[in-house]
Amino acid sequence: SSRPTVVNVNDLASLVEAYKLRAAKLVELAAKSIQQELQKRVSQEDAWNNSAIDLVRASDAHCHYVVVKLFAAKLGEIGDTGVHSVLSTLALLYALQGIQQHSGDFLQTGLLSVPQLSQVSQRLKELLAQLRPNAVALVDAFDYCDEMLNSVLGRYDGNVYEHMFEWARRSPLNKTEVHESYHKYLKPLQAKL
Amino acid sequence: MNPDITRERENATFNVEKLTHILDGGIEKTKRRREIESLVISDPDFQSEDLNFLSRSERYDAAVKKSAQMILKLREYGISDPEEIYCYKSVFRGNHQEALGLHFVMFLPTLYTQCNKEQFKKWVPLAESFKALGTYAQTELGHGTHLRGLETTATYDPATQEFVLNSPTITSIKWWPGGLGKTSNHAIVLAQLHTQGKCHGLHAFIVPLRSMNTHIPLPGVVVGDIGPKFGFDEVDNGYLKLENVRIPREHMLMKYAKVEADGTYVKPPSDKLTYGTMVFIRSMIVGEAGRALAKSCTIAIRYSSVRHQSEIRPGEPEPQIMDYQTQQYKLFPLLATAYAYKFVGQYMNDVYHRITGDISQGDFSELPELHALSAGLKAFTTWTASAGIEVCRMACGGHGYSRCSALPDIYVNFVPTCTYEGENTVMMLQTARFLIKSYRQASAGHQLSGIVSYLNESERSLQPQSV
Repeated sequence: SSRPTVVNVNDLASLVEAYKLRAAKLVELAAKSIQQELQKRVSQEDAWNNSAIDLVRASDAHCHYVVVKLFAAKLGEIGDTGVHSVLSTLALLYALQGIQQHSGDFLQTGLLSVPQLSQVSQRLKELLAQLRPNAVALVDAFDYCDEMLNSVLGRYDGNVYEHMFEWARRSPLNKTEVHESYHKYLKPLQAKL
Repeated sequence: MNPDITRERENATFNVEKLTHILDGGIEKTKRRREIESLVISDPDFQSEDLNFLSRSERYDAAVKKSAQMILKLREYGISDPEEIYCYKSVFRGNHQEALGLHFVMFLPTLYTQCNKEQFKKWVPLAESFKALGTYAQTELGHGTHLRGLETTATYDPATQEFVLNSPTITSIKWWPGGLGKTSNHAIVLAQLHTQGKCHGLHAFIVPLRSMNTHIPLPGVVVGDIGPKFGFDEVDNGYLKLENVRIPREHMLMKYAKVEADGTYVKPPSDKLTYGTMVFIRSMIVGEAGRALAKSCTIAIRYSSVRHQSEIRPGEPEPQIMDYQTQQYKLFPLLATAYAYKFVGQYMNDVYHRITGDISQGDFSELPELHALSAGLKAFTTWTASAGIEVCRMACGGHGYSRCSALPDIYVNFVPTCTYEGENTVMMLQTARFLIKSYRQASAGHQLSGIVSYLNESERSLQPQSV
């Protein structure tokens, strides 16, 4: 098992492996940080506190690995080819986006090379273009009815501006054409000046 | 129908309905969900004034009215399955909170799981008939996630067989619980138990707050609303100061730990008993992250398909915003994240149901790992979902700032998940505790099981691929 594994940035399973080893590495770094603190003769509690940033980073990487792993596992349950294809694109995009956002971790742990990061960016742009035709259909699949979304911008029929104007006109401030503050404050002010 | 959005739907390369079934967990679940949603949508009682146009007091009033109606209707329709109740509420609640939320998600479940037989017989019927309207008072003005720091005391008086509940300091005043300010007439109060001169740590007590006839606060109970917040306008998050309030011994929830009549303390069989509730709540929150992000992406992506601005090629008509790579880069990874969290939410829900089965058989073996996992995933998903909702709002330009977009409401009602049910940094450190313990076991040559087993492989290395 010590044979090095080659990361293929186009292959989701390979990326899951990279997330796994990133998490393992960051847990190891956090544990070593605690060890180094203890060698300075500080208490267990102070060693823990002085390593807290590394500990949070390790947990974050662990959770990220779990999410990527579960996303990849879900694809295995999907039979419909059209749905499987679009979700595979989403899963790959999610994994590559995470690598781009945490590229320092993947470089620092030797999991990816600098040329590969350029490849990740390039691949990510391709996936955005690939998803473009399906973007609206993918949110339609969440199936939030207008009454639940309660959003003029997110209306299913896309008729945003008509309904935005209608919504604004119902605002309480528009109950009267002239708001009472005019007569109470502005008009007297104008009379004095 | 807007022609742009029509064309978008014509371009799709997959069957939307099939994907909806996958998200719901099957065709039947989709069908049933839509049935329940239509019950709310077609109900004239739920057609209310836009909450954005109401004052805080009016919003609270409207929320209590809707909650009361919802309770009667759930009975009328005979909806009792927890997932179906959740679905019904999701529609009637929209992007807002529920005035009686904590009665359902904390007060009742705690009675179900922590009452002994006699207490169950007395309190559950009162709570289920809403004669006892309850909340769950744990957090204090000066103490939150670190439970051992809570200061409220419950001192046992064997002479009268009563507990005396007291808020000894200003920092011990209970603060934040939903429904505490004006709605609830009872609370489950977490307090440090003192008996026979010894402190036995945090235990739960049912404390009457208001008269069940007049709703006037009882003697020694100082209770009220904590004032306007960033969001949650419909909820009377409240404060509770207890001034030596006496309650009968039977008001301590004694399914596990007990105090005998003479004050003798009987320890609970395991300190992991409350883990199950925490895993459940945090699993729910992971699902909420998927929902909040999915709603925000729905709004931002639909609007980006009908909104036209600027130009990509000179002289051509203004393109759809969604054709800009930067807009795609903002929204599509978030869309992928929403799907990821929906699937993680399903997984955590399945896991929770599995472990509650194990717990009822007395098998706690998986609990520590799942407690650590749910804590970490709750933090991980809520942090990124909160940031993602804000990106969706800004991706809608100025109109994202209008309440009519719903994005401000989604944000202010979701972002507290980063703090309640365990502040996120504390949650990540709890997960780290489990990871370091597992790492040390792996380093000592033990074979790990479950989702941390990869720590046994850490000597493995990946070779960057030659490009």
